Amino acid sequence: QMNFTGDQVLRVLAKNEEQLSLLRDLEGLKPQKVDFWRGPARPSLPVDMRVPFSELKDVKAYLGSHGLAYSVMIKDIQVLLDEEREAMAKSRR
Amino acid sequence: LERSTSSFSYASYHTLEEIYSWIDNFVAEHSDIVSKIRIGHSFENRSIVVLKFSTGGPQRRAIWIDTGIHSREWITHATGIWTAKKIVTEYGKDRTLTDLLDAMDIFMEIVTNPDGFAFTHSMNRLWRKNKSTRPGIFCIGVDLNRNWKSGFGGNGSNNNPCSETYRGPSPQSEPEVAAIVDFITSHGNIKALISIHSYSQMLMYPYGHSSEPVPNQKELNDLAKDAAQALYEVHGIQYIYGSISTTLYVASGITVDWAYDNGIKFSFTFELRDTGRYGFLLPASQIIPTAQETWLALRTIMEHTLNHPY
Repeated sequence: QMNFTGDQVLRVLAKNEEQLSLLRDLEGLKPQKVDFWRGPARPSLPVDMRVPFSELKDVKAYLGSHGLAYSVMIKDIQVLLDEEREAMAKSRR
Repeated sequence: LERSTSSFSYASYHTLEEIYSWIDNFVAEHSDIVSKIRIGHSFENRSIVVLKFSTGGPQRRAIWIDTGIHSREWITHATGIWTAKKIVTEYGKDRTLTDLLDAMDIFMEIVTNPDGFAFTHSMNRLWRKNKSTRPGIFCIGVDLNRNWKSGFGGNGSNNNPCSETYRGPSPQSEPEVAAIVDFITSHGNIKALISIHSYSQMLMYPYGHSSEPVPNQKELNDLAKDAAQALYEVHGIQYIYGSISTTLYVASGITVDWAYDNGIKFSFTFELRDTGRYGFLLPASQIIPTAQETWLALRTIMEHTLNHPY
């Protein structure tokens, strides 16, 4: 199983089309690195993206430098995955 | 493996093998009303299975429901399983569902992307696409919800095989999509199609590929509003609704656009919970509440389909 230790999901709230465009650019800057769970669609909708641990520093710096407000929606994906696996195993037992 | 559907935990996530085993038990236990149809096979040669709920009669008007086209959206498969069980338990008790099944059939495809789903259990929990490969192309998989012949190749899909929204080389190139297209087309009497995704609490109708309103926009919007209201009344979860392109984003080559363009007026797509904490990793404790509220919305759409023949 692929390990997602330290990977986070960030929730970004873009204020306008310009900020959405900056988020779309991120996909180009970090191809196959940033996984949009909720893609940049319109300013009224949040954008959720999974960022691997190795890219976190860069991506957070990018968001900060462009004034994009974000919160950490999932702090460590692997923790949730471990819980999910354990729940499945428990259910089977 | 589970021995019967009564010992099956509907409040837990399950592997592909467990779901397929549950399907076999479910069909055996409710053979008077449910049957299993194999409509094709996946890229890796897994069976693509559809449940048929019917009280008899050939080629009746019918409703199609699919879950799990994006394999990491586990809550959708779990909701599909709960819904299937709900249909058999409510038949004969719930007037609306009973009237519906006395006149129409329901088809449910619970694992629309079996290869991707198996991969989420064995290798990568967050896999979204199918598992098709092509010579000379490094990246694997096609987004099955960009592979339909309606607006194929337009905005909101990608021609880069490494993209999560890679549309594939041609419309319906993927066996998982082609199987559904062949089945629905040859059936010829599907009147509603509901494709269930997660997450972000939305109920949407065509078009995804264009911001032009569809001819039945008002009826679809009114119905979406009613369905979202019915859903809200269960656990207070608020859904937004509208056309895909105006509510969410422009997306081309998608299931519901194809359905609408092929004469299925009542074409809807759901984005189920989460409300912003877990995304695709919704805890199993939320399966039943999610399924319960979704059921009321599905029931609203199905009832409207029954009462508004076309």
